[in-house]
Amino acid sequence: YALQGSRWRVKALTYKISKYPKRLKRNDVDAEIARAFSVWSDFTDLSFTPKASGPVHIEIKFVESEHGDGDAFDGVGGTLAHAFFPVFGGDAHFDDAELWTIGSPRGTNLFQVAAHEFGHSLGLSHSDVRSALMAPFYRGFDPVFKLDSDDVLAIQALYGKKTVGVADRGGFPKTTQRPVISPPKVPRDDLICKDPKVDTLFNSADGQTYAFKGNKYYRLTENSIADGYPKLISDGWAGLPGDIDAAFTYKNGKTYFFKGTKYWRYNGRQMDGDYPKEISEGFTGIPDHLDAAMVWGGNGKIYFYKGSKFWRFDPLKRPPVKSSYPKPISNWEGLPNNIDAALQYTNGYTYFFKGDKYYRFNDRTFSVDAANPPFPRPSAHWWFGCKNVPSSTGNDDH
Amino acid sequence: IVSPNPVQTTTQAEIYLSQFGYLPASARNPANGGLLDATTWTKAVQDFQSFAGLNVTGDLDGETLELMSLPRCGVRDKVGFGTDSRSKR
Repeated sequence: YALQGSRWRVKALTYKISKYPKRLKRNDVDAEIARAFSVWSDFTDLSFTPKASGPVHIEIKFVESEHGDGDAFDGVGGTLAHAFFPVFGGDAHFDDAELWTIGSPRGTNLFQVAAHEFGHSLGLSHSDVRSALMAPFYRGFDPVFKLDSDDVLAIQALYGKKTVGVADRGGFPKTTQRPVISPPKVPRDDLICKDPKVDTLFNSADGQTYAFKGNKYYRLTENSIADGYPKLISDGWAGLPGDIDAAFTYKNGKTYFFKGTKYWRYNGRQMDGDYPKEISEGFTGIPDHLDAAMVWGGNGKIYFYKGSKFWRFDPLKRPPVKSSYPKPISNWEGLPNNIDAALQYTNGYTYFFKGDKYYRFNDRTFSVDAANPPFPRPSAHWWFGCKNVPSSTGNDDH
Repeated sequence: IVSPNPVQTTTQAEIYLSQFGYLPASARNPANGGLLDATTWTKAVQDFQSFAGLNVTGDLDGETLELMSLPRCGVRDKVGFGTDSRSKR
């Protein structure tokens, strides 16, 4: 994420829609604008109060072409809207030549664009994380909107974490600091501590992180494993076998599990139709018997790993896998072959697991992070909260 | 997403890169017939590709033009060039 450099000094902000769009009902617009503001107030102590008149912090208007600020709109397509950073007043302007719509794949979704523009109004610049709300490109109607962890970290960098209430929009949890820095607080002593190698790790649509190992699964907390785990996979995801090869949750909110030649799709804990299906049918170009899979925050595309190779899968493209794939895993500087699991964690980092160790991958330098203690680090200490296990694999003094 | 105004030419791409902060207003060199320096141009395309998560080639390839054609927010991606201070009137 990127911060512009200015922010509001107060957290109780007001707004006014001084000019409504010509094609939508006022009440509907009011509701969508309020919902767009709540994207940001869900994760901070910011509040947004509508006012009908008088001075406000953020003024909103739907206008066409030249509209007084020297930055004319360009008709349908192209530029959809723009907003001013706090230091310039925070106002948000929407191009009324666009076909603004609510809850429809037609036209341009008002809620998504408004939520993005209000990010600018609050001090956020454009993010180079493609899955982030603050990425500059309109991605089409997203029926299951979820604020990206990159956006959460950005807004909390300016206004702090929410101290009252909880995020109820199905987004990422309030606490997003993986044990990159903090040591485990709750010591554990169970099977995963004796043998920390996992089959797969993934984030669920509701922001939880799970590790699968054999026929059991663990829910991970900030530093450790949640109480009451492990549990049987068959109890958590009815119809799903053990010894899963790979898993990920896509931006449609559905979780995909891979084992051998087959895959399963779940909507939360419910199987989402008639599964299993063949990988060769649902994921053309992707091999069977995978090692790992993840949705990479760098571009929102799905990456599959097997042996010394990886494949990039883009469901929106035909074919979804380019002819230039597979490519060598050595392209991911510092990563070993034959990884066990890959995970885009809620703190924005990408993690790879192999055996009893894990690697933190820096999406900006496109290499395994240089850190102390160095990577790989023991998963048992840093992810599973195991006691009496080393915290590093090197010979350093830390 | 179908774009009614696709970016298809080098000129359109140059306008795009200037509009969103990848090319400074002074990129065209008056001492050189107003031509854009090749290094400046390649760097601007690379910066955009890097920011957008594309393969960084410096070439105005199909994928790059496709992304430039997407509807988007009008706020600049990169700040710091020229008169970025779009002050409210």
